[in-house]
Amino acid sequence: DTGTLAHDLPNYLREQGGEKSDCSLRPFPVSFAQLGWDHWIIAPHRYNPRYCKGTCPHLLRYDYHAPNHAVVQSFVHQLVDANVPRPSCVPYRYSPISVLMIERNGGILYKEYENMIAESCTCR
Amino acid sequence: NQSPLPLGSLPAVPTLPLLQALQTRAPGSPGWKMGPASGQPLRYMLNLYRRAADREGRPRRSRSLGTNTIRLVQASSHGGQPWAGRWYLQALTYHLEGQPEAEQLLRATVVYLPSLSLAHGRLLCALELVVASEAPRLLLSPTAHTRHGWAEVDVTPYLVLGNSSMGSLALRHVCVRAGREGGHDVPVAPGHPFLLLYLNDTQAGMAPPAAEPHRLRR
Repeated sequence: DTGTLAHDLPNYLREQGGEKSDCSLRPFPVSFAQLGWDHWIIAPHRYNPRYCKGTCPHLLRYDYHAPNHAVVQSFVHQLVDANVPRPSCVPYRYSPISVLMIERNGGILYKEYENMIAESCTCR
Repeated sequence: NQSPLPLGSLPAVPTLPLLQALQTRAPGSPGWKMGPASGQPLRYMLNLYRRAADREGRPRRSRSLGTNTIRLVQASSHGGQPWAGRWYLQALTYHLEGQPEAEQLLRATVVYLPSLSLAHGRLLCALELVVASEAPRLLLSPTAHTRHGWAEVDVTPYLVLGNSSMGSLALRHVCVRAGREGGHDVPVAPGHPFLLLYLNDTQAGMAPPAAEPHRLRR
């Protein structure tokens, strides 16, 4: 019974107010000029790979898509040994990006690269 | 800190397609030199890009291109003065060596402008396929016309007829000046038609095998 279990976990109730620092997706727009690739990649001009940041709660909610192991590691950190870290807040799902590139022989290349934009986060 | 990523910090054998592309194609990599990509080919590819992706580069849901890789290959021209009176004749060769093995050819088209406006008339153009130097040339018929006046010719059959023919494609660009009597246009060279290879890159999202860039078997 996860409801009962949650109330048994030390600090669980105290964490209820800490949602602002919870693991979540954050925007981070960069230009290809900042990455030093603007002589090579001519489109798009803007790139927002986004990133995941925040604390993984003691009791992982369903929307974190956490695997069983992450749930167990969270319990181990909380109940057994705090030296074992909490699960980390990392990207879970990605989307691709289309880029237009100049090739060294004067050719132009359109290519879609998978997994270039973070779409959601998880605790792993 | 806006300093670019140092290429030297990349592993010797990159494990991701983007890193592999950076190491082999990016500015600063051995042999890299900015190519002469500009003008009509660049405008065409930017239009194609805007159809395929939004302002932040996300592929549109419609995925109208039907593939994840399109390579524009520019022609190298040879021969002497292309103008002879009202006629413009230019031999063109598209070299296809060095295409990555992971990129499977789905379709190939040549894109050109069949009609250009001049101050005193028009320039009407067509393409001929050169099979062999002595063989009769084959007039290529456009298979599609795009919004900006471009015509597309499907040349896939001439690229996939056996591996040996994949090395290059030879065409002749033929134009004739048609205009009002007495008009005196300064001869302007029409832009070279360019080749578009529609490719399926099977490794665009996966780790490539631990090897240097492949070349097609010829």
